[in-house]
Amino acid sequence: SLEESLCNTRLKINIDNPSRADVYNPQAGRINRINSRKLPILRDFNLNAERGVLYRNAIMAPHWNLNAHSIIYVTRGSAQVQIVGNYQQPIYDGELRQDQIIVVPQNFAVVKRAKDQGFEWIAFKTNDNAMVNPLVGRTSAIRAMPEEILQNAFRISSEEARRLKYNRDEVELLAPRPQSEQRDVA
Amino acid sequence: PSQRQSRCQVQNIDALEPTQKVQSEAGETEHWDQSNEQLECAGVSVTRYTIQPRGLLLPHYNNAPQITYVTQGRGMHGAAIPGCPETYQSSQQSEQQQQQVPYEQGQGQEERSTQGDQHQKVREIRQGDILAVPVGVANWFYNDGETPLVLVTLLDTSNNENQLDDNRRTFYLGGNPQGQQQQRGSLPFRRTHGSQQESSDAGNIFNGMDEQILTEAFGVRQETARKLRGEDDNRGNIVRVENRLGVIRPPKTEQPRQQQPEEEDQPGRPN
Repeated sequence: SLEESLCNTRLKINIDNPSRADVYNPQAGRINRINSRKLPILRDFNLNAERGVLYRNAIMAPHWNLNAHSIIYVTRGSAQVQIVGNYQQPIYDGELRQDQIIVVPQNFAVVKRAKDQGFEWIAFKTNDNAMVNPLVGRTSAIRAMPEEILQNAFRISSEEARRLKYNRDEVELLAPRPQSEQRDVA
Repeated sequence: PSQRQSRCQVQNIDALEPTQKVQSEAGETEHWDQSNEQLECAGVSVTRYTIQPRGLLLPHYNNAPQITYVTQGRGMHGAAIPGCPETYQSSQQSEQQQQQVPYEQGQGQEERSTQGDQHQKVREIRQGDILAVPVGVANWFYNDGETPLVLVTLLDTSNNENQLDDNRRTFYLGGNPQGQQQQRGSLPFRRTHGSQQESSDAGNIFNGMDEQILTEAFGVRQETARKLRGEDDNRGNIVRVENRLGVIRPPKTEQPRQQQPEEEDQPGRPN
């Protein structure tokens, strides 16, 4: 019966184990994700969870959640956060600090940059198999598009389009660039 | 659902024409009135895109599953699906061989031949095709024909995949589309259903992001980051491609293979 199956259902899993990180960058941080494949009962709830750690000044690549809202609770540190929808202006542009929560609506793009103390969060997402679409890095939507689409969309040269696609080879978590390198880029 | 049911007490049905037209550099976008009770009852939003030859409907994604019918013309469709590999790739050698693929004239060409591009699959489309695009998947259309490419797109905004309100929302990854008037207000969740006409296109998603963060995140020059934001771009959501778009794609017809030597087909040949 349903009751009996619930008795034996796994209800608990640890999300904070660094050695089980799904995304890890020694210079930027880590992300652990728990979806319904790891904790099947989440399928019934249609929820999942994401634990993130960003080191000092590291950036979580601009991204959007394809199929879920994301409710972020800050467990430690602070970050500059921008959330952008289909408006001219960001719907949020500010510093997110420990013990605050923020809601990132489905499909709205978000970018986070950790402050000096780093940034740690737990995010609950309203889909048991929430999907993220980054805009930067090896798995990004930008890299998935032909160079010429980018050239025409942004009115940039082929060289700029190539840089846009390939300058960052990381996945989701971006290490801070050394000051000297930033000056060179600028 | 209860709100939608109340809108479904339709007494009579009318044939509907588009109520809003947005002109772009290389085409036009026509929207049917989202607040029409028939469309509200069905929980859908309908748009027609007319893309002129060499027009590109900029990369965008929507807040609902999308189904599109190609009513006229032919072209290309690309979708950037997260997790899928970039399986269309050109090496230096193949690039030189692909003489049939036009590319921009001049300075880019020399550099192009030294390094190939790679991207996700690109699909050819033509009149009669149906295209399905999941919620939140970035996609673009290009007209490589001689006649306008006309697409009728339905967004199933009442689909469970859309967790926002029932308004159509299109998020552009480039350009600076200026569509319907935006009314900023409360967050666009389900409970605000129908409370405001808030939808469509305004700027692109980079437009709201800090230039310095974009510079650092992409590792590009500040000028490139500025272009990402598209602030001074007045082309709309359908832009003209100066020279024909030369993305990597297989030829339309299989080229005849070179005749293999007969002994290759014989069994027992050492490898």
